[in-house]
This record gives sequence, C-alpha cells and structure tokens, in this order.
Amino acid sequence: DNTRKVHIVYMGEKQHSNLKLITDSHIDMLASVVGSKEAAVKSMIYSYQHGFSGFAAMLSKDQAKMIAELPGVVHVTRNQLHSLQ
Amino acid sequence: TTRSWDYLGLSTHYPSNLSHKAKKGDGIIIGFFDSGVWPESEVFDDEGYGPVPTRWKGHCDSGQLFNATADCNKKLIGAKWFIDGFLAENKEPFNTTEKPDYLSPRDVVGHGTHVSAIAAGSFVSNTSFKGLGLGLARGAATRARIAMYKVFWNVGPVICSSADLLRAFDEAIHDGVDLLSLSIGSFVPLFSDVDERDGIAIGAFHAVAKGIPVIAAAGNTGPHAQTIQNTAPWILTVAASTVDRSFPTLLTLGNNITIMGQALFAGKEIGFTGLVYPETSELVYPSFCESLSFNNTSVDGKVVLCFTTVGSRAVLTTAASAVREAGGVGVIVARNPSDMLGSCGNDFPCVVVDYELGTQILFYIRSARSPTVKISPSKTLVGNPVATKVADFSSRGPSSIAPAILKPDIAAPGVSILAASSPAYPFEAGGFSILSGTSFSTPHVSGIVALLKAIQPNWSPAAIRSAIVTTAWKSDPYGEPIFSEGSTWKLADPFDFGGGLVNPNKAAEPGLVYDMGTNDYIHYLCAVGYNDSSISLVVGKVTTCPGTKPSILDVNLPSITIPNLSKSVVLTRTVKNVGSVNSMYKSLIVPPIGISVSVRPQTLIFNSTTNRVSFKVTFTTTHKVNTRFYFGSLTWTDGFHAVTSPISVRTQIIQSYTDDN
Repeated sequence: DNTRKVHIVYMGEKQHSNLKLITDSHIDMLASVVGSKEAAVKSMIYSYQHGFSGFAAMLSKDQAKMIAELPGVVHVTRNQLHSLQ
Repeated sequence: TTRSWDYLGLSTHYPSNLSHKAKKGDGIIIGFFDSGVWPESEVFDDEGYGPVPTRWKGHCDSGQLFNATADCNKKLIGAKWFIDGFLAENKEPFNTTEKPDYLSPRDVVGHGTHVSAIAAGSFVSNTSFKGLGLGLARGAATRARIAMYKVFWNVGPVICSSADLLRAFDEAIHDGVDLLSLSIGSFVPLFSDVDERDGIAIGAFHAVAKGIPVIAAAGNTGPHAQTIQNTAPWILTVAASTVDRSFPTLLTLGNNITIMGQALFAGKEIGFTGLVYPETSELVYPSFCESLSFNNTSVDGKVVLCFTTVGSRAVLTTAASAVREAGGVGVIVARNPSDMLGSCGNDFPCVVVDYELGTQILFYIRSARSPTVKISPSKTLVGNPVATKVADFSSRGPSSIAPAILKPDIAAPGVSILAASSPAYPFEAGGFSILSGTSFSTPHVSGIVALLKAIQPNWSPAAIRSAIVTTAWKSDPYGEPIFSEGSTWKLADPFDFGGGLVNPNKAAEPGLVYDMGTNDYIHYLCAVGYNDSSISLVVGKVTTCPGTKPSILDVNLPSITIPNLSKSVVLTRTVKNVGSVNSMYKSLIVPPIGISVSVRPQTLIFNSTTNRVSFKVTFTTTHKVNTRFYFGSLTWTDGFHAVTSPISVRTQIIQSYTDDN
C-alpha cells in the first residue's frame, strides 16, 4: 500500500507508568482510525512508552489527519531522515 | 584520541586534572546513537572494570556477527539496534550484500566506534594511523561505560529515521544512561522544537527533563551563518575546532623550492617525477579537482595539481581516484581551508595546499620546461606553532529558529581526530582512522560531561552546560587567538564557537551556574509561541502561559543574544552559587561596539542563606542603522572564578528585514 507512510504520533510526557496500559492505549487510538485492533497492530512500528508517549505507525495522509485531531495528541508528522556529521 | 586530551589539559601526567578527580568517569554510562560498534576493538577492553552498575537496566541484543554474550562486556554494557522505522519507510528489505552492513549492533562504517572511543575509549598505547599521530589513544572518560544504540544504516549514504531515533531515546531513557551523545544532524530549514520530525529535539527534551544531558553536533554545513542545527535550548550543541597538531608533507619542486603541504601520506617517498596541471586547451576553466579529465594531458607516472573550492574530504578521494586511474602517482589539491585531510588509500599521496602555495606551484609548472616534484612522507607536528581554528565545515549561528538562543554552545576538537574504527572501513589502518566533523567534536564534550557527572552527580543538564560555556577558553590553550575558517578568515566569535573552546578543568569549578529546569523550558516554549495545550502535553502537566508573553531574552541561558535591539531592553538572569558558600562576585562588562550595557546589582553576595541571586542587564543601542551582530561579554568574578557569558547584539531599527545583516 504505497499511500501509507511512516508517521510519528507524539503524545508528550507519558501519563502513567503501566507500560501495557500505554501500549494498549496506543493500539486503541490507532485502531479507531485504521478500523480494527488487528490492523492497528499491523500498522504499528513502535510504541514509545518509557521516555515519553507516542507511537510510529504506517498511516495514510487522511488517517494521520484523523489521529492528529484526537485528544492527547500533540502532533502527527511524517518520518524524517538524519545524517551523521 | 592521541592528542586532543593533552591539548585540552587532561594529560595523563597531571594528577590534579578533572580526569583524575572524576576517577576517569567510573560509574558513568554514556549512550550513543550512531552506526554501532566494532566490539573487538581494544578501546572496548574491560580489564580491571568492576561490576556493571546495578541501576543499569539495559542489555545487548544479538544479531548478524554480534553475539550479545561474547561481544559485550563490562565496558560495552549496552548494544541495541533499531531499523524498523527505516525499513517501513523503504518498503523493501535492506540488501546488506549490496550495501555492506550488519543487521546487528556491529559497526561497518566505523563512525560509532570512532565516536564512542573519543568519549570513553580505554587506553591503547602506541596507537597511530600508519605511524602518524602516534601516541596513547584514550577517551576523556576512560572508565565510563558505553551503551550503543545503532540507528544509522549504510544504504549508500549512512542515514537514520526519526522513528528509530525516537525509539532509541525511549529505550536509553529507560535503560538508565547518564548522558546521551548524538553526532547527528538534519538539514536547514529546521523543524520546530516540538516537531517530532526533528526527532532529536523532542527526544532530547524528555531526556533532559529526566536529568540526562544531551550533547549533539552543530552540523557540518558551515561556514555560512544560520546553518547551525540542534538548536533547542535544552541541547548542548558542539562546534568543531582544530587541535595543535598538523601533518606537514614536504613537496620539493624541481627548482629546489620546498613547500609544506598537509596530508595523511604514510607511503614511501615519491622521488622526483613529472608534475602536471591538466589545463584545458581553451585555458578558460581551471582544472577543478572534483571533475578532473586528462584528454589532452598524459599523467602516467606523474603528480597532478588541481584546484577546488569544495572543502569536503570527498574531493580528495575523487581527485585521487581520477589521477590513479589515469596512471598518476599523486595529487596536490589546492584549496582553502587546507586542514581538512583524509587518507586516499593504498598510500597514494593526496597533499593539500592553500591557494597561495598552489598558485606558486602552478607558476612553477608554467615556467619550467619539465616540471618535477618530490613528495616526502607526512610528519606529525604537535604543539606550537600550530594555531587553533574553528573548522570551515562547522555550522554557524545564529539559530534560524530562535536567534535569541545562542548556538553553538561550545567548540571542541573535531578536525583530524585519530580514534578507533571498524576494520571494514576502507580508510582505516590497524583498527584506527583519522576523521573530521562535528560528529567528532561532540563526543569530546560528551566525555567531559561524563567526567563532570562523576564529580557533580546532582548538577542538572543546564548547570553542566553553563559550567562548560562560562569557563571556555576564548583563546587557545597557549593564549593565542582562535580564528574562524571561512571564505575570509576572522577571529572566532560566539556564532562560531559559542562560549569558546571547551576547558574541562575550569568547567569543574565554574563558581556560578545559570541553572534551568522544566519551568525554564516552559518559559522558552511560551516565549516562542507554542500554545498551552501543546506545552501541557509535552511537559506532562497542565500549563498556562502567562497573559503577557514572556521574553525569550529572559531564558536563563549562560549567554546573552539580542537579535533585534531597536532602542533599549532589560533582561534578567539568575545565577546559582556552586562554589564557596560565602562569596562575592563583581561584574565586568565588555560591551559590543555601539551598545551601552549596565548591570544591576553590580555585586552579587552569596552566603549560607542565599545561593541564588538574580540580576538585570540593560542594553541600549547608539546605532542609527541596522547593524550586523557585535560581540562582547559579561563576566562575574570573585577573583578566582571568572564566569563569562558571551554577548551578541544586533541593532534592528527596521525589524524582520533582510539586508545581509
């Protein structure tokens, strides 16, 4: 599916320390946009849960827009490349 | 490295220096986000190390040619690799046969090995690059532990994705690193501080909020102004300078004139042989090193002279390849600056001279019937009279995001740094290579931060940054001025080197620090206009910016940068006493040209009940036109300490106006 690209959903400082709850909440949020938990698990690349909250997932432009409007989301942006110096 | 720690005053011979006080960084864990490690390198030797700190929650992951049990030890205590974000982006498998790499923490390009060795490599005696730069290689914090998070992949360019980088932050914070060293940059235009496309600023914010200093590269897009990267005020941003070491390489022309170029040429002397400058028949364009062609010139068995305006090391290898393929035996590259060296492989001499010396050679070629040259092997020159310069490639301030936040913060050695490498890297010798870049100045500061953390575990990342900035050398360790390489040479200013050249021993005793915590960063985020809800989420608590927007000039930095002074402005700073409990500091101002500066109060008194004091500084411009930045300084001194903040002020009568000011 070429319309889906890596996006990062940034949700700021984590709200609690239960890692399973954090990941579950990320999957639930993603499922609400991609249609099912199975699809969410498939789309998810990383669930950020220690230093801060958020996740990286394969999303279409429209899905990214929808997630950006959900409460608790600071930003949704495309992945970016970096180089050594 | 074999020279920079002596140059910076951390010689193994002097027991009173910071390295000894900090027990060589024992107990400190440095996290690196880079291209991996070559675990067999002697710099990861763990002989004599005690147990891994019990607070460490990290581990090593196995993978291609990397066995976590066998390859990690008490020195290399963490090694993980993150590639899923990169693979998802590319949507195809990573062909490591076509582009050599290992799907594991193993380092194929040598960069991560080099960087981690600079900060924390163990002692390796009699180290050199084919005899050049011979000495005792070691990191700043030789007893610190290393945790490598491999996020860079060799896909032609060596790149990483933000998704993987953020994962590395997430894991490193969890694992319990004491500081993070990122020899990473992106591209101008930059993303905002709370935009995770940047990957670094957001990850760094959360690390710093948890007390983990983040040290990052200034970038290699200098010497142009406003090219600085990693500009967030919570990051310690590092520019690159040279050290007091060079590699003079004698060129003897057929007319017996000798010229001293520079090279990493460790082969046998090239006896007198033909010397050519492959001019085109039209004589319109000079022979650029990056596009050499030899249609009209035979270079077989000869040495070729070429000119270039490109400063990168790649030009050397491009020119050397072209000459070698045409049967030539050496190349002389004329360019300015001339200290960006590189090995051209197989002991093929690629000697760099500046335009003045290059022109002398050219005039000799044009005047001689059969011009010849002899190339002697490079020597190593250490100490005086090699001057210190901020490297041409080092990205310059002011910050294009927030010009009131001085960047870079500091400069450290980043030119021709000898350290461990990967045997798979083509330009290494005996497991070591000589490399240049802000990638390599960054771990110098990381190693120093590790030492500071060892003696002052409770200092915040901002306090450490302040200690480093306010105590930096403004001149080189010999007292000579530091120049800035660029299109025209000038004395280095705060946009070249921030506070100056890092002075580790002084940084250990700063006297006063400009401390900051999460509330100060909230102040900054409010000042630059982020909304309450974004800031609340970023910091994890409900935050409301004041009704009157706070001034970015009041962010409690160890520097003062005013990019748009139109008449007069007053700013506030607060210093914390970290020296003797009872002390008194007096102010000393060097005002920028045309700017009047006054401080209230002029004396700061500290005692057992007062260890933080605020002061106000008033700036008034007398200029009547938009000016460029002028520089000065504010120093607080108690007679023993000198706590110096660089001042940069630009008068803007017309605001937001571009006129090359």
